[in-house]
Order: sequence, then C-alpha cells, then structure tokens
Amino acid sequence: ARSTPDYTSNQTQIQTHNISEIKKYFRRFGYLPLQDHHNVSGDTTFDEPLLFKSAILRYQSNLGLPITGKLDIETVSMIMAPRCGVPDSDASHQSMHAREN
Amino acid sequence: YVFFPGKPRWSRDVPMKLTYAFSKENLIDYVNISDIRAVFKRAFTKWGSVIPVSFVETDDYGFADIKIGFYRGDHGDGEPFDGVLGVLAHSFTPESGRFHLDAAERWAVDFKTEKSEVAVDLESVAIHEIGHLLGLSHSSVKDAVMYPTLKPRDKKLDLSLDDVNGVQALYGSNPNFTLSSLLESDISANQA
Repeated sequence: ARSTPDYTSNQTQIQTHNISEIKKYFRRFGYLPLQDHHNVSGDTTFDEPLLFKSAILRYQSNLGLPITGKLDIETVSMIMAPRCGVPDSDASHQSMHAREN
Repeated sequence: YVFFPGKPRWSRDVPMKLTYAFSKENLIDYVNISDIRAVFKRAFTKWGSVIPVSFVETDDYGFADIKIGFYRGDHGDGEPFDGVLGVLAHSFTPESGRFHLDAAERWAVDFKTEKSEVAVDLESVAIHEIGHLLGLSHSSVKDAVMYPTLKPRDKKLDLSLDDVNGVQALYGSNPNFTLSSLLESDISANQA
C-alpha cells in the first residue's frame, strides 16, 4: 500500500481516517513535537490544530509541493512515498542528527 | 541545497581521503557482494568527481571512516527501521560515518533481473546517503539526489546542479570537475 498510494476517496476521508498516522509521520521527521501538548486536564491544547497546519505548510515547502496548508492528494501521496529516514533539517524540531552533534 | 545545523563537514588534510567498509555481519544474501561493492564504488566516485575528496574501500571495518551495513528493525541507534518501504535507509552527519540500510527492503542492483514491484535501487539510495555523510541535508529540489523520497523501481543516479553547489560549498571543487560534464550528464539523463 505504501508503494502505490491510491487515493480515490475524498480529502475528508483521508483526514479523518489517517490523521494519527500522519501526525506520527510528522513527529518522526521533525515537523511536530515528539509529544502532544496537553493542558492540566490531559486534553490536547487548543493550539494543536495550528501546530498541525504549520507542520503541513513546512512539509509542503521543504518537499517543493504546492503550499496549500491542506492534506491534499499530492501531499498525502508524498507522505506515503518511501523515503530516507533522516529528518528534514528545516522541519525545526530536534532530530537524531542534531543530537548526534 | 540545505546543510545540517552547525554545517558539519569532514575536516581532514587536503586532498582528503575517506575510507569505507562493509559490515560483514550485516549484509544481504541475495545480492552478490561484488555487485554491492561495485554499486558503492560508483556512488562514491560520483561525489568524488565534484569535490577534492577520494573514497577508498578498506577491509578494516573498525577503523573505516564510513561504516556501511544492512540492519533490520531496532538496530541500536534509536532509529529502528520499519519493514518493507516506508524508511529505506539513514545515515549520520559528519564525522560519524554510520550508513545504515533497511535489510527488509528488496534491494536491486539491476531491475532487469530483479522483478519485485517493491524493489529499491541500491545505487540511488547509496548516492543519497553519501550526500548526508558529507554534510548535505534534504533538498526541496525534486531533481536533486538529496530530495528525500524515492519510489520503488525508480532511479536517481545523476547529481544535480543543486547537489553539486551544496557539496562544493562544503569542500570546494575537484580541480578536474567541469560544469559542462555535469550538464552533459543532465542532458543525456533527460534524453533517456
């Protein structure tokens, strides 16, 4: 499935069904903090959607994609593509390579 | 092109010589080792043709500057591999020299004989990871070898101007390098 992403479904379905996987991907490659921001009640803080949108924008910019700020087909297809495990340097969060140095 | 934070690079006397070796305990058994060695020799030569750095294979794994191996799952560096496709390989910034490929991938040195739909071109990945070992991070230029994704059965074997400018900003230019040779390579690749 990873090799041949086939998104015939609409964008809403992508967002609702795969959002946690996409967040995991963004964390893995440095676009989101490693942990969710929670308030004292344990709820995700209100700024999380902003963080997520910012992550999408940075990802699209770093990968040379159209900068829409949305999980469009092109962006999701890129997320599904096989890739190098080195985090993207401009993703702004700490990477294993930053730690290495 | 993009550098890693702090712009790390290898700091050795010029002309610089870096050695590389394969981990004998961490190889794949379905590709001949001589084919793997030939692939990596071509990949290192490609970078060495544009910067004043030469790469020499050694049998002395312990003392090699660059240590290459195929690993599966959690292999002890805190960055476990994830099985077929997903993450293909990773390497570390100068002067660590660690170069890890995911043993779960179906690595190909020749797509005429390797028919798997999920086969990944070893030489393309080797060229990309050597860029990291030299100090280049991921580029947003889609034609660059330092672009982070590679589809199964795709190849990306030619350094782009973006790759060359990036690595030469770190190490300077190989005196034998000419821009025209790079452009000729680009033109032939485009025609192909």
